[in-house]
Amino acid sequence: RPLPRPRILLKAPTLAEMEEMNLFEDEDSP
Amino acid sequence: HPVNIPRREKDFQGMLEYKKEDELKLVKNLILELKPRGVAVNLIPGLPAYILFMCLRHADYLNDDQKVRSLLTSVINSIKKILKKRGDDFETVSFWLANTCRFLHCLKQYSGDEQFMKYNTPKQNDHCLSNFDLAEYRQVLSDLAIQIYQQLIKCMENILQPMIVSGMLEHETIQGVSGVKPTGLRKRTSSIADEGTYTLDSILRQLSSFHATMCQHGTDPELIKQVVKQQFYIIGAVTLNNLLLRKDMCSWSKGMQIRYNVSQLEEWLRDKNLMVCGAKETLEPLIQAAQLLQVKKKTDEDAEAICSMCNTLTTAQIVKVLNLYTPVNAFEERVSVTFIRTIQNRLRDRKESPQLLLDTKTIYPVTFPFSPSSLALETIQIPSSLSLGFLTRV
Repeated sequence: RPLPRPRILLKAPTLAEMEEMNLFEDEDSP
Repeated sequence: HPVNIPRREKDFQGMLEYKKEDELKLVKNLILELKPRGVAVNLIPGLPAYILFMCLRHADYLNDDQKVRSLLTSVINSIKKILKKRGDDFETVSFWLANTCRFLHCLKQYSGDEQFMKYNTPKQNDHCLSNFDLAEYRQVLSDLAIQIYQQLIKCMENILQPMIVSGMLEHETIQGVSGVKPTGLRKRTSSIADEGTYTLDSILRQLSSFHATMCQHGTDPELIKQVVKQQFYIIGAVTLNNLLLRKDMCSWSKGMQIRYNVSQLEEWLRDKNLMVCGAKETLEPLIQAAQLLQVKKKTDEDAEAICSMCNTLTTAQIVKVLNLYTPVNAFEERVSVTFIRTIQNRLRDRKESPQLLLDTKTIYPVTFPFSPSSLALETIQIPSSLSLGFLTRV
């Protein structure tokens, strides 16, 4: 059985950085 | 007409296909607008997590890293958003703690890492992610789970706090033990407290309600143990702090009442099969303070006994209880200064903080032990009540 291809490590932003990437308008943001 | 041949379970691969433009609808319907008390009540525990993971699997299957990143970011931001909005609702926080943990366990169980595949069926091993290693996203999800856990503790504390002093100290359930002359009328029975005051039963009912909600959401048993231990710590610390600050709470009869209340809490732990989660041990300082109120406090032997018994109380706490101790009737003497000096001398070599009160804001560090699921992804059906018709089972 062929060896499985190594998986590509996806670099992850931190929780705080993700917050910046907010994908929708934050209705309740002031 | 194309004949709609119902596909047998075994044809499905446990993935959910969705269009990129439907990602927002997915997180809106499944996270932002899902009501834990609404349709979510009938879901299998962790279903939202499994659905999100099956969508992620398909994005991985397409080898589309942008789609994977975008979905993970949307999911995490949506969970944070709903907790910002409804973070004071125990059910919401408990629901998303359970689902965030389940999602994290799926990312491990189907990561392809040997260490997380030990309990997988061959079919589950076939369902492992094929293109991406999401170890870094697992760390972000773990950070999120810690935040949600701390929010859950805060929620729970806000609900429990008003009950503790009244239920654990003020309300007397053992008739007549306080030595107060019974008035003409029989004293009210224990369960009917004066309007608005809480009894020990109120606390026990609330603990059961928290526990039932967490079980209903499919919270990992190991996590429930940590929550209960934290709950008991808060109950014990608030009760002891009030005892240390209130002269009217330092009497023989109060000692008796507290020991009775602690025994009821231990009964609750036994009933929930939670005797080994560390919760009982968090009550030890309170138990020792209650015993201190009841033991003899005169001779050197008494001092010796007290010093060896009160090994979870600080010297400051022991001395404070002895100073506040109020004899229940005229025949009993107060604790003598000499006796207290004897105690202080015996304990002077202890290396301990001089602090008197326990920190009720202490939250024990939380861990999320890996908890694989036996659920077969290919058998998962999506209830129409979730309005996720735009997802396609693959």
